[in-house]
Amino acid sequence: SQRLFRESFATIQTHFKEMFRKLFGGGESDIILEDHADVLDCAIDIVARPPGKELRSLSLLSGGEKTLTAVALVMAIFKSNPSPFCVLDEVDAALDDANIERYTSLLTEFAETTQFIMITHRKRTMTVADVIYGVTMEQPGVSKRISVRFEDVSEDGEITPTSPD
Amino acid sequence: SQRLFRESFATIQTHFKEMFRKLFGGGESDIILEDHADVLDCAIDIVARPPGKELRSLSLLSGGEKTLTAVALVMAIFKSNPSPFCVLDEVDAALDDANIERYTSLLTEFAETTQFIMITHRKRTMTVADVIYGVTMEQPGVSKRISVRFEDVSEDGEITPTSPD
Amino acid sequence: MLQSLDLFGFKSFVDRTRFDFDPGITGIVGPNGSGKSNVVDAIKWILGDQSPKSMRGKEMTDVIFNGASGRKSSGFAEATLTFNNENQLLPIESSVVQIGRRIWQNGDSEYLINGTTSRLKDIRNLFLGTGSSAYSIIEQGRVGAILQANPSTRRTVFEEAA
Amino acid sequence: MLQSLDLFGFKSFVDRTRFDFDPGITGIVGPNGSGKSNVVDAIKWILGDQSPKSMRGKEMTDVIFNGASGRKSSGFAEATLTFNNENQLLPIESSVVQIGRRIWQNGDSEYLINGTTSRLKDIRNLFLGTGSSAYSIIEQGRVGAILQANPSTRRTVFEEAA
Ligand SMILES: Nc1ncnc2c1ncn2[C@@H]1O[C@H](COP(=O)(O)OP(=O)(O)OP(=O)(O)O)[C@@H](O)[C@H]1O
Ligand SMILES: Nc1ncnc2c1ncn2[C@@H]1O[C@H](COP(=O)(O)OP(=O)(O)OP(=O)(O)O)[C@@H](O)[C@H]1O
Ligand SMILES: [Mg+2]
Ligand SMILES: [Mg+2]
Repeated sequence: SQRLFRESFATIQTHFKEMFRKLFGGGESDIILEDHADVLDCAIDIVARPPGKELRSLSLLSGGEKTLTAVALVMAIFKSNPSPFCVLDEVDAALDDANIERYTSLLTEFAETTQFIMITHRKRTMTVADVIYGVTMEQPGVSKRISVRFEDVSEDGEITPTSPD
Repeated sequence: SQRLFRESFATIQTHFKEMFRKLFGGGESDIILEDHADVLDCAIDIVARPPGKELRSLSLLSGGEKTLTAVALVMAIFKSNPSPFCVLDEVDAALDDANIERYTSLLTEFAETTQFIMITHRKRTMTVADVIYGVTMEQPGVSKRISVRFEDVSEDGEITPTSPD
Repeated sequence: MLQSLDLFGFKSFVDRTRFDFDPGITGIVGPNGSGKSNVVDAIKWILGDQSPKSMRGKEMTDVIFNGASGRKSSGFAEATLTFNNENQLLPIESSVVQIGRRIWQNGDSEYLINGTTSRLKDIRNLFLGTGSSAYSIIEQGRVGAILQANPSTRRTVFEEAA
Repeated sequence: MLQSLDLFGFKSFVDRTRFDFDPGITGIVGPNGSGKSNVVDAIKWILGDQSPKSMRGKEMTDVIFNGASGRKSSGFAEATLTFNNENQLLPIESSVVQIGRRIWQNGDSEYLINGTTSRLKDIRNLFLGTGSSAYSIIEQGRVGAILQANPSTRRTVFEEAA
């Protein structure tokens, strides 16, 4: 129904603006229904303006800026219709370390009500995990789970478990 | 002409096998002309088997394994038909630190005859650059180039230039 | 709330392997190709994903462990997700809900809810209204997908949230 | 051999900026959104790329600096690549080859070789047989492209190398 969609859309819109500002430390964003007369079928446009920059098409954003914008939108939808858990597989691949800070702060906020399973190669991201599992292949081709403490992860991201499982 | 293509293909094939072994520290790979009777039009299949693993379809490879396989193929084509320079924009995004070592070793070998322009967020990759430029935006939205020495790049990848430009 | 994930013969997890989940953030780390994304595939698979392509395979039987290090192929793949349902978020009368899925080499497959054989439909009904995996699983390399999505794909995500 | 790249009004490089290149490996680092990939776009653009999409824009004029920090839009964008041609790799009688390109807000564009107005065709002919940018530029997020490419796209890369 039109009304239901409009309400849900308005909620996501509010959350998106908030998430975007948190992840970028400023700037502006919006989601726009292309055709107000036909909300059940029209396209949905995404607008994003990082802080200090002029508004341009989404495509011109950098790799890291696109990641943050996408995360802001996904988390906005998530906040409007929460799922008990969220799985993030190397979502931080394009982020510089300053943005990983903002990204992980947002996750930490959500983590009070949402369970996250977060796969990463970046040591900085690992710092916000409550628990870390290592997945290794001692026998080639055979995966094994090991418990890992943050101290077991070396500066270069390698796991050297200090306690056997 | 068929013969020319076959020769060039054979050269790329040899290089691909060599590059793959270097990047994976073992394993096997191949490129295959699907239809030997129709080499000017048939499809080209890529086969990749990381060390210690069974041969499976390319799609089942991990993100990092796909990156290494793609780099092996691109560098094989490059070696067969060298260009004076090669630009790599965050090619290491999916690699763990052990694989960044292998990847940068390969680049260092090529660098004797090829100029590389390499964009990265990973400190480990920066270690093999002969020269590092920083791109920053002191005025938001306005890019500026600064000279950066490896010592100016902090552990977390941030640039704090010690010498003005 | 997720409690644990059990894998047995699923992709590179030939041996029975359990991941326990606490509240908050669970990190999964390890070298390239070690099996981390295979864990994500297992979660999608248990929740009813029907696309072999989504599992990075050509056929659904590609998720069955098919050999490594002298270990022979498995006869079947099995993955089970256990939920703590004390908040009754899932419409089932028990405080623990176990959702399992199996597939055999001949393609036969099975869904289980608390040990009872069920249909894919039952699995999907469990999760209606709780937020679908359409946006609660961001796959490797796919974070930008929602920005690049064509209009109808993007709409679907919004509609599922409504 | 690449010697230098000059940008002026090209995307976020409103001020004239030069990058000098030595033999070996030049690293470019910096925060997200600072302009690193814009440097890559400039190189592709000078070498004759005709696709606005390849520049991440909708129209080619999107590469002209269009305002920031109180700076007004530029009237045009200009980018120049200078090559040391002592090894005569490029089929031009000079030891230094400068390839430039400009575009104005009204869409007019210009190619220059050593200061002489040239056609796109001339730029492309310079690089025939030296290895095309089809594989010597790996763009951000695109390293896996050759693996996922459809058969004809993948063929094109092999044929260009032949
Ligand atoms: N049916 C199967 N049986 C055994 N091994 C399999 C099967 N399917 C996939 N694999 C293996 O699983 C590996 C990929 O694992 P996965 O994608 O989980 O790695 P990853 O830890 O996410 O790595 P990355 O950090 O590079 O993303 C591949 O090497 C592949 O050969
Ligand atoms: N015509 C233009 N005028 C001014 N700024 C522009 C123009 N076109 C693009 N930009 C800006 O350039 C920025 C993107 O730069 P770029 O893609 O080079 O970043 P990057 O350094 O590669 O970042 P990342 O590490 O995230 O990939 C965007 O913020 C965009 O707004
Ligand atoms: Mg992975
Ligand atoms: Mg970039």
